[in-house]
Amino acid sequence: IVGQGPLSRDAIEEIEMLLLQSDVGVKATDRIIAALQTKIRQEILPADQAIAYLKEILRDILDRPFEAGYRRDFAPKKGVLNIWLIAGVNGVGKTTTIGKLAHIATQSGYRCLIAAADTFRAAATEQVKIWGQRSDVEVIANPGKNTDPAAVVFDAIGAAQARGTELLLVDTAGRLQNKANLMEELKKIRRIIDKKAGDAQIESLLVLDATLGQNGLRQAQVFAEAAQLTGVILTKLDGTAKGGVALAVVQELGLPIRFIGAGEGIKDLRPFSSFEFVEALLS
Amino acid sequence: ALAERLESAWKTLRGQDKITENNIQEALREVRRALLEADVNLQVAKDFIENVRQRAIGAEVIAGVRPDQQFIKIVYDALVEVMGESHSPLAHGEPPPTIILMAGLQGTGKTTATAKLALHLRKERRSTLLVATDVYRPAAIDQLITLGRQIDVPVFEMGTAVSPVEIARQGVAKAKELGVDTVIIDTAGRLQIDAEMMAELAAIKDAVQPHETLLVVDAMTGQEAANLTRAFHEQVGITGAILTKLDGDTRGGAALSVRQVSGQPIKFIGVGEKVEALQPFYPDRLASRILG
Ligand SMILES: Nc1nc2c(ncn2[C@@H]2O[C@H](COP(=O)(O)OP(=O)(O)OP(=O)(O)O)[C@@H](O)[C@H]2O)c(=O)[nH]1
Ligand SMILES: Nc1nc2c(ncn2[C@@H]2O[C@H](COP(=O)(O)OP(=O)(O)OP(=O)(O)O)[C@@H](O)[C@H]2O)c(=O)[nH]1
Ligand SMILES: [Mg+2]
Ligand SMILES: [Mg+2]
Repeated sequence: IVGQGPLSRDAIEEIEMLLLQSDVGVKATDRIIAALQTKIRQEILPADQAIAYLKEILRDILDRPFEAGYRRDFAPKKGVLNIWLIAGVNGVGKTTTIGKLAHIATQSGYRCLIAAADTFRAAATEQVKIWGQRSDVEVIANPGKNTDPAAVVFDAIGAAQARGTELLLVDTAGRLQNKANLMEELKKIRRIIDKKAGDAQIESLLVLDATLGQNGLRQAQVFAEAAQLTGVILTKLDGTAKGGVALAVVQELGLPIRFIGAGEGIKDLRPFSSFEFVEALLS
Repeated sequence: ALAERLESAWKTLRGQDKITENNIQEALREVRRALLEADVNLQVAKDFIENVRQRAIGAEVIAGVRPDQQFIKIVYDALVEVMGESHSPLAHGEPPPTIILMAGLQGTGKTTATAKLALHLRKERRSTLLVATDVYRPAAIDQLITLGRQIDVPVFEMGTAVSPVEIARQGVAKAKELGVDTVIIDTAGRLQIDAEMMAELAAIKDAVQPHETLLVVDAMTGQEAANLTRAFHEQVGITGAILTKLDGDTRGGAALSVRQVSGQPIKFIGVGEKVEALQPFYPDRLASRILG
């Protein structure tokens, strides 16, 4: 694309294809291309400057939540109870991400606890317990089958408050956003957290799989309303998927992306960087 | 929906007696937009549009039928045809056991589908043995054992310290010994760009020579559905696919990508988390869903 002279019509088409193939989506791509073309017409930009401007457009979309009041640096507040509710549809990487977060927390000297609130899926509790063991973090679970997940959360908060825990990670069952009863269950979990730990620092994070297509926006809209989301974690970026739907999620819901999951190992989680994301998106 | 969009694109066709290269352009663009919004891969969508264009050009505009509705029918029929057969049966090896290998990316629903297939086979009076070769994911073997117990189907496992190839091999030997009709081998999720893991999958396939290799794909997969299908098909070879989580509200364009890239049938769809939630694939239903 980058050659001599202004950005050609072919080059614009190529950029459009790249965005579409990265799951940015038709509407978001149209908006981005329109913004790019307006700038090019106004300032007769040569190709390399046009690409630089495109990256700026994309980074601005991703950074806008920070201009709207979200802090850029994201870490639990020391010395108080922080509760991070981890939610999302089935199979996106919630439990694995909690394993990774527990590791970072203990490495950074936080007292950490995990609530195993997926009481439904086969071996869900066993899975999160193994993750807890890997960073020496205790997992609060209820032994009975099909226990109410809200009860586990309630007990875990009680334990966290009693022990002076600094970070309580709440693992929840995967749930599709069109299942009204499951979204009600998530609302109830959020209510319990607000009620029993009203003075805690609460974060509600949606885990999005980078391989996800346009349904990701719908997921975010429904989960935002049910769980009062405060951020997004984007997983599986070690694959070939670019996670472009995250742009629409950030743009339409104003939520910041907090972490990137890039692998199945305990260390494969890093803070989100809009620069890194945009470079990878356009590569 | 596509119907409303085509209505306006179709004003140019009123009073025409043929669908031509010119009057179809805008309509084709609308179809392309609809397919992209439904997560059909861009290249797959382009190829499909070309297919539609060729079917539509020269078609007589049927008197009494609105051109946009006629065009939608052309698109719908083309999509149904590409989506392939309904009720494409599972392989049935002679002599038994039939060997089925499950494959796919992380978190797509392979382990759940393994148990769902076993329950489905029981309805056809076919006994099953499940084999747990995911030695990587924490409690993956526990998960399959728990599911097996729920449906009273035996699970063969050798813990997490044995190679998946060896577990698969011994699992098939066990199936022969038990005289079961079918053995289903669950595998770990893997990236198609992970050379080592793809080699492992190819080695499992080589060792057990399955009658059926099923790619398990999440219905909400975006553009990468085409690329991952191509990689799995070229490096391992698949004989069919299972599309999961269709109880969600995603349009499911990944189905068209999987089908067009591999040429293999989508045999089943997952429509829920419970073990009973498996249905045969109906191309017309998925076609309507993709077109919105
Ligand atoms: N490649 C890759 N795989 C990941 C990543 N995060 C999670 N996984 C894998 O994705 C699969 C599902 O992960 P889980 O943590 O069980 O997902 P979940 O959201 O808790 O799933 P449910 O509780 O069943 O809804 C596992 O095989 C993980 O190892 C990632 O960043 N990269
Ligand atoms: N709603 C819904 N959930 C499903 C369906 N199929 C599987 N799931 C859920 O998706 C999640 C992942 O399922 P698994 O069977 O663990 O997926 P997997 O492919 O074996 O995952 P890995 O082994 O980690 O690669 C679980 O929460 C399942 O309950 C389906 O058809 N509908
Ligand atoms: Mg989980
Ligand atoms: Mg599995």
